[in-house]
Amino acid sequence: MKFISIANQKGGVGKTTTAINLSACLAEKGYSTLLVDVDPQSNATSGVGFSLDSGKSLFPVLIGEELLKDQIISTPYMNLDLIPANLELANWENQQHDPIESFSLFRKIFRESLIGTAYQYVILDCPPALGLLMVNSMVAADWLIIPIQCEYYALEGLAKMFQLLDNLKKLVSAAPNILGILMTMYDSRTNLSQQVVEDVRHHIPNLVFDTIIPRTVRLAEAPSYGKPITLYDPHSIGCMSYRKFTEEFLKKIK
Amino acid sequence: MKFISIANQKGGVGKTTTAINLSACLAEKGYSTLLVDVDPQSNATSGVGFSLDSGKSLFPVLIGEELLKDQIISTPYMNLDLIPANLELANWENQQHDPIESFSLFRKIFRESLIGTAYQYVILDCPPALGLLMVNSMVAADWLIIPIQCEYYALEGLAKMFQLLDNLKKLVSAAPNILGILMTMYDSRTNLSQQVVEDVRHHIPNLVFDTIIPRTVRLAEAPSYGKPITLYDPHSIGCMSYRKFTEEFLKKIK
Ligand SMILES: Nc1ncnc2c1ncn2[C@@H]1O[C@H](COP(=O)(O)OP(=O)(O)OP(=O)(O)O)[C@@H](O)[C@H]1O
Ligand SMILES: Nc1ncnc2c1ncn2[C@@H]1O[C@H](COP(=O)(O)OP(=O)(O)OP(=O)(O)O)[C@@H](O)[C@H]1O
Ligand SMILES: [Mg+2]
Ligand SMILES: [Mg+2]
Repeated sequence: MKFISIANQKGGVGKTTTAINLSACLAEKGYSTLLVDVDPQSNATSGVGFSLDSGKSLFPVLIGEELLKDQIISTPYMNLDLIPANLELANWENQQHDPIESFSLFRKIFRESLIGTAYQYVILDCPPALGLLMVNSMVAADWLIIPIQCEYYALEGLAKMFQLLDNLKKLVSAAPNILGILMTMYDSRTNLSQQVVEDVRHHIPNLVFDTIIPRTVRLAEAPSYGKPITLYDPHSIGCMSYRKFTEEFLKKIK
Repeated sequence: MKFISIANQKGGVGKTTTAINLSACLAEKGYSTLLVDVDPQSNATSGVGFSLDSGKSLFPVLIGEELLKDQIISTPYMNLDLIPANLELANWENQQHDPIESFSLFRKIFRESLIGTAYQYVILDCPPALGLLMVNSMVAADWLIIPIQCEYYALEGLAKMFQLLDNLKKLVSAAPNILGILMTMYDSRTNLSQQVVEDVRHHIPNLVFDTIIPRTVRLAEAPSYGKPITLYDPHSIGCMSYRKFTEEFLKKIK
């Protein structure tokens, strides 16, 4: 069982889109996958067709009232289960009095509760911003995937992510390694995208995935139908790119 | 002096781009404007050409070590001053033991410290995520501008913003009113943008600004040169739209 967090404190860079579509592509290939929505905005939950009314989320697990296993819901998609999120999660973050103490809470809960289940991949969708939910999901992971838009602010944010990871490694014994940086929303019509990709490849050559996800409207439309791209438009460029990315992911993670 | 917060917990919807370019357009029209970067990722700071090394930020003010006035830096742009941000700000959020107690801290500090200064508009750029920094900047404001991308997740996030605002009004006496919802990154080539605009106008007709900001590469390029669009490319569509938006803003706020 491998735990992967999709994280970047910069907002709107494609974390949720990557979490959903990587999970769906893994499920399509027959890997048993659990998608965990750790973002109170619950976009990963609605992106696979569920609403907040299910009442299930990580929150009751974090405060010790429920078991993690009871929060798992099966989706209509083969091999893909979900732990949904809701707004309550934001409350947990504000209630922690000793932040460092709770950095490894998720890691402990996930590993203990999922022992004996058949999941091969657990994918965590992180919220933006440098808060406890994000830090906890990073520490819970074996590997980190950092999506970045091919735009300036996202590039700037990368240095902060590395800084955060360095600090984490000093504070907790089990900090994740970066599996790779995924360039998303690439727009071939502009120089900006090209420049950002070149910049990133130049500074950290061995960390960037070869696959680049283009900006396509089908990827932006899919969540409004509550479907991953593999079901919304399986023959689209967006779907092919996430399938190609999943191949590359599987090679790197072995 | 009017305090305006640019807020939306959804990431990447154009909060920083709107905060910078609204401030620049107000300054261009001769209004004395203070741009406050409340986001630890400090995009508004770098978007107007400053780096984190200035050492100035809100953080020392929040912990009572410095005066707000001493954190103000003047930018090369006439009538536009800045209070920069840096990563330390994220620490403040994790250190608060009684969140509700600190909801109105910013409001108190800003109003007391800026008495006697000549600023006509104070624009606060909020971080994504439902944390204390965002809540504090909302409570500090008279008015709220909520940018939303013309995409599905941003639309979904709107309901959560309204919910948050309702809750705030019950907790604190001084909660902001919504000045308007600004549709950003509109892509006329796709139906998705059109549908989202129609949806929003249908549900909350009187709250949506008439001006729609199109997705243009010049707006995405400007921050890498550390310039607002009014200086980076004053004749671009992106610049004209933010000038038009500023006209509408001034009419509404009177
Ligand atoms: N490759 C793509 N092409 C077009 N649109 C995309 C693509 N990837 C993501 N999007 C859209 O861009 C927006 C931002 O993506 P997404 O919500 O996945 O980012 P995020 O990093 O999870 O955001 P947040 O920081 O709010 O959690 C969404 O509306 C999404 O549908
Ligand atoms: N109208 C536009 N056209 C094209 N690109 C835009 C436009 N507005 C913003 N952008 C770009 O989209 C990205 C997201 O915008 P921005 O950073 O302003 O959003 P934000 O809401 O402040 O993000 P965060 O949630 O991380 O604070 C940035 O790379 C920005 O340059
Ligand atoms: Mg997301
Ligand atoms: Mg921003």
